[in-house]
Amino acid sequence: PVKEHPKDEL
Amino acid sequence: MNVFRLLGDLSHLASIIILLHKIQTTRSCRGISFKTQALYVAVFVARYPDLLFRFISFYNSIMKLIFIASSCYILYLMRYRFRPTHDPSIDTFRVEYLIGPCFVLGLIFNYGFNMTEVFWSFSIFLESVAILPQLFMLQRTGEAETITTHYLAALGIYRALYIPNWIYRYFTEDGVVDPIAVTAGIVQTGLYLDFFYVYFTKVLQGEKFELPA
Repeated sequence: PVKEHPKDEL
Repeated sequence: MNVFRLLGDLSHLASIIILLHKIQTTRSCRGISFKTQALYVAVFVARYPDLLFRFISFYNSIMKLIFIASSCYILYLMRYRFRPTHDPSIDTFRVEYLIGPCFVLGLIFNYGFNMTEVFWSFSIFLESVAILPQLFMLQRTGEAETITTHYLAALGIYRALYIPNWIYRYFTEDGVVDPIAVTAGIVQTGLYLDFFYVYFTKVLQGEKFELPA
């Protein structure tokens, strides 16, 4: 899995 | 993932569980704005199509699926199972005044001019104001069942906790910042301030949630 970008927060 | 982010997400999850619990145990959706709940479905459906073509983490996918499924289920409960307990005459906020401007904001402020990005921005802006029909309804009735206020508090705390999460990420991840989410998130948290004031000074002291006349 890729590191979670701030945009991918829920 | 840091502690603020995790607690924020858990608070969001808790808010959904509290709402479902309220509807199931009182067998009523009295005091809950159908319009706000419908806006949340729109928010999640606009934001999470990336589920279909991008894998971030198991946690991320599961949470997205839970949010989409639970928000749709709540709409179903309100629209069909407990329909007679919902009073549309007090749920009168004009949502078109929210959806239109949020879509325009999404067209102007985004990270790429394509469907996914515009809808992502739109969902962020829409989420920040989606609670307004609910707060408007609360304002109109001037009171709320205690369990409904717990639901709203959990939902507000979720967004409030995202703010220290962003500050933490900014300092620990080399200046990482998402201006759209942060701006909308601050606005969204701000909308709860009045509610929080009454919640913490009254409801948590054991009094009923009542707004001054």
